[in-house]
Amino acid sequence: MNIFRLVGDLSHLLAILLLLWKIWKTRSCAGVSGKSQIMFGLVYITRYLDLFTNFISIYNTTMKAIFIAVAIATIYLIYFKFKATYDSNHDTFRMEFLIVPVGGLAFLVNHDFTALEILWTFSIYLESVAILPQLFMISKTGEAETITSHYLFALGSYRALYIVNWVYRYYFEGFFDLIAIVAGCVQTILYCDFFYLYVTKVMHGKKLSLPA
Amino acid sequence: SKIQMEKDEL
Repeated sequence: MNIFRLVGDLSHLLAILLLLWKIWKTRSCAGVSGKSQIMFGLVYITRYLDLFTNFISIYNTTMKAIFIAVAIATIYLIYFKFKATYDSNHDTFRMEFLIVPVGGLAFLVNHDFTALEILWTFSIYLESVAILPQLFMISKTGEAETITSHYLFALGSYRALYIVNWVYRYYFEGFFDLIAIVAGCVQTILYCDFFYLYVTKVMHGKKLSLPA
Repeated sequence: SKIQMEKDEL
């Protein structure tokens, strides 16, 4: 464990708790893409299948359990409890356009052709594009609530910090996982224009609005 | 070559 990965994990935890808190407090999931949340749920479930079989540490097990629980709770709030506030007209990104190619790629490019490894690879690839419906929804509505932009900033920062963690681990532990690194770079690149808008607008107290 | 270490990352 290194500081970059720890701060990354905490940023990730902050992001998902922030979103859950926003929906619960405002009793509304306006501006939130349910499709992205479904895909994140899929990411955690397919990645943490070894939750009960492969004990790494208390921290690892706890965080995995929290991520799965919070993802399920968020999906429940969006599609059940506060369904009336779900903006399905703007959450129109076709998930199958992401899940099918990612599923195919996971079969073709992986470290080991076993069920667990292919599911892990699928999870890594899916996570890199899971935010697209959310970014697409913001581009359609032209704006995002400030709390939602903080959520996105924390979520984007987590994988950016993981890239630093991988550089650190390569030099100090000789560890690297090309699949995770490439997918992590793609994932972080997708946030770049959002990061720019966040730093230039939200940091200056303005609302995040995309140039119409 | 990739060193397949324990999947210890989240």
